[in-house]
Formats: sequence, structure tokens, C-alpha cells
Amino acid sequence: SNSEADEMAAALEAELNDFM
Amino acid sequence: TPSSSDVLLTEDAVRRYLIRKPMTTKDLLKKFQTKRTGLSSEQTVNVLAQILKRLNPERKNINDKMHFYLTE
Repeated sequence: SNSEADEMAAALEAELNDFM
Repeated sequence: TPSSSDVLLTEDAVRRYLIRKPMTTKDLLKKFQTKRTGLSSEQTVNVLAQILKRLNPERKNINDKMHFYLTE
């Protein structure tokens, strides 16, 4: 679903923000 | 069992997409949907994060959204 895609994108960005 | 229609979430596949055009995290996630890769949502996020950390792509904002891209 769209909200699941949003959640996954948010989780991915959170992981990357720790690094980049 | 794997078939030729399966999508593989690999560093090479991500690199090829990011060389072709800038993409947001959502764009990338659409390319590697769980129903096509057979991975869970959590696995997808973790694997994609590891790949992006290794590739260390350039970032730029397009329409106020952060996009990743790579040059050859």
C-alpha cells in the first residue's frame, strides 16, 4: 500500500541520515 | 523457487538505476517491491541502506525532494 511505501521510505531515510 | 521474472536487490542493480537518473528513496523502493524480490519490508530497507552506504551516491534536490544519483 502507499502508506507502507511511505513507512519504508522513512525508515530507509532514517538509516541513511545517520550515515550521510 | 526463483524465476526469471524475479527482481534481485543487488548493488549492481541499484548502481544501474542511479546512473540512469536521479531517484528518491521511494523511487528505489518501487523498483524493488517486496512482492517482486521476495524480501520482507525490513530486509528491503536494511539491504538498500547498506547498498546506498557503500555506493555513497551524490544527492540533489529536485522539486524539493532529495534524489540520489551516480555518474559513470
